[in-house]
Amino acid sequence: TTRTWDYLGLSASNPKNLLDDVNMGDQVIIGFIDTGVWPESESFNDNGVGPIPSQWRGGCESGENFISTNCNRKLIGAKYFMNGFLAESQGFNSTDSRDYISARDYLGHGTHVASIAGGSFVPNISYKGLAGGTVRGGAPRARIAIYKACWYMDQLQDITCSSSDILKAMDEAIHDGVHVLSLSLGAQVPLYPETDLRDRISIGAFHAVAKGIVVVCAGGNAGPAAQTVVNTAPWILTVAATTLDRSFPTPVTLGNNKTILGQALYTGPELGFTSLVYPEDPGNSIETFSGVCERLNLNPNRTMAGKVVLCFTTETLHAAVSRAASSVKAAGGLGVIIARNPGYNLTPCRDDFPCVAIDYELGTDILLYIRSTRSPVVKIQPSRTLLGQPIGTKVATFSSRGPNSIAPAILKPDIGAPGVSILAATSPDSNQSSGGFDILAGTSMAAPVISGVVALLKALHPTWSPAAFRSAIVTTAWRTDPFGEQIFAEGSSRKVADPFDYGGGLVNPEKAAEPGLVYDMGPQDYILYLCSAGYNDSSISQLVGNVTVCSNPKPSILDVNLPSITIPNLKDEVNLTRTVSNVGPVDSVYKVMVEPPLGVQVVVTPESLVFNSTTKRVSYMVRVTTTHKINTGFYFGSLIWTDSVHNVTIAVSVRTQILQNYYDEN
Amino acid sequence: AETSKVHIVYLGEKQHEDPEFVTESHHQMLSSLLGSKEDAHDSMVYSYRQGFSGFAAKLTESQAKNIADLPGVVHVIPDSLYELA
Repeated sequence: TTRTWDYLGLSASNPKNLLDDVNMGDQVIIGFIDTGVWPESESFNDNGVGPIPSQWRGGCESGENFISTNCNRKLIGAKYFMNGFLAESQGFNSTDSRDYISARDYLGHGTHVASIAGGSFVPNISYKGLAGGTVRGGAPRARIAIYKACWYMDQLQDITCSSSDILKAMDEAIHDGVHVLSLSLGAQVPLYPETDLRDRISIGAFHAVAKGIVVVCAGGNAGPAAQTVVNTAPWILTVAATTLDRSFPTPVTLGNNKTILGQALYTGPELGFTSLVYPEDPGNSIETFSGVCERLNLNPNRTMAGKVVLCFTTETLHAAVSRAASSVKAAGGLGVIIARNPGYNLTPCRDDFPCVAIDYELGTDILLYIRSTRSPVVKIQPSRTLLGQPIGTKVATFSSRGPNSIAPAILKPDIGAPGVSILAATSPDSNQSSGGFDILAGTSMAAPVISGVVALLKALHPTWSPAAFRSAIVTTAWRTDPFGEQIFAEGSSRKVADPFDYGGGLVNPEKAAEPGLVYDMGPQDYILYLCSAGYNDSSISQLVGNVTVCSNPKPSILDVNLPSITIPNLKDEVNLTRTVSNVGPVDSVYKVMVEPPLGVQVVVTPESLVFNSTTKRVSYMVRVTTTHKINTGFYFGSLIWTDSVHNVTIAVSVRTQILQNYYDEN
Repeated sequence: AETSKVHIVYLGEKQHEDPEFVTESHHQMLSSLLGSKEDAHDSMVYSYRQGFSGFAAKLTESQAKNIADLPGVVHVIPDSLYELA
């Protein structure tokens, strides 16, 4: 967060911006359902924070190592829920567990996400000298309410969150009066629910949204494969992870004086020129050699002892790096250079062991050097922090992608936000903590960025619906980085990002504050979605609490009033409707501009929209036809309404399917 | 004997403003299924009663199927685990 807000244009030093207009989100309450909080963290100091908002009905629950005075005017609520977890985890022994049987955070994940969204200013923080600056939240004055529903299982050495506990936490948060609910959680892929309402988070979110609460969820870390995005209900704001314009170049100098800049969070001493090896069979040996990072342990120790080891891996998760580092360290090696595709999950190797990541091209350069000399050597210097250009913005490899596997016509993810190498508060118990702060990566970190932005927007527009906030964020998002350069999406090969990578694009808070028009949605719109998704009348009536009868024939999912148009099965012609509400100057005239997807015709009627004191909502029709003669993939375009001040942009994603319900592998 | 597992019985929007009343209705639904108030109390894990209506209870597969057929029940879904993202 020492870079996030400057990068997004919400710097505290800017003379006039959204931050100041709304007193940094002072009266807004953000709820977090996660692993709890470390209340003593500087990120939750309440210096300069006013009285607790009057509508707050929550509380500060005591428990192990947690008393009600741990809360304050910043951290205004803390509760924990574990009945479901206990019912399902017979082996759990709360006396022996390292986790705290209270809202106190053992792992640090909940503390991290809460400080990203709403942390107070904490100046002069860095991660052992890296990523230095002021740690702060998107809405530094917003209030924080913690609902701990995720627990550390010592036996598994992992965290689990039982859905019945999450639902109870949502139920309580709705009662307590939060304005924004932030969930950096995801169902395990492959998805269980074949419909949104069988997904537990979606159930609680439906009722929260119906009561005006904005629900922001992580999109999941199962990318870059397609159709891996989770938390896909249309009433949820689903977040993808992008990088910042910041990296940590780590100089690797070869004996031929060539210097390569790898990436690492290496803060140990310089490793002077040291023998360099790529473990491979010299040709006449009967022993096993392997230069694959996950299989370095197969090499004889003498191969790696006292040396820096080069290895290659197809893995992008950090596990491969840490496994390689531990194999080399166990053999007495002094460092490891990992050639891989980008994983965007830099993590320091334990005990400041030098582990540097590079790509295959640079790895091959080093391999060439190793094979070209009798005694190859290498020097590794500590990592540095590099800000701004020429660092480009990418969608992180791990960020889950669309299309939405439950309903492809509902564009997911909705928006992208920085979620890579984010420095924020953590629990001192965390083994990566450096002075109570840590650098983490994941859509877990991207979601609270959006929660913080929504908190500022909520303070500016307190009467807007959750759908209006989503629309404002989506239709004003950057399709490029803040400097106008294309955003690439990391994947099996790097490509220009599209709506299935980052939804409307990279969040642009200043523009979202005054979007001009919004694609608003209320109960009727969600009912339309449920009818189109095939829910029967009695279930929907139960759901919404009054008798509801779906129209016959049932409505088209394409008419759900989203700030996007996604047609996954265009054959001949499709007609759909969208309705926009004017939230800008009362007398406004908007004209349409269409950038159609390749080979697709998009006709919008009318071509201009006139708003005045009596006309605040206007609908328009869109007719889409294809000229393609084959089943294609998705092509992307845009539909923009402009009054020359606001450009209300929605993505148009169309896939032609001449042959429907058809799968091919040709 | 069938093992019981936590299931979420989702009833949709609350039908009553008083949370106590809502919770009592959950207990009645459960005891009508399990046969006694004591069994219902032992089985109940949570009553959802603020933002929406429903409850979490330890049920066997057949009990889950039976309760799914009761009027007013939108879904009965087994508890599942979420992970940090």
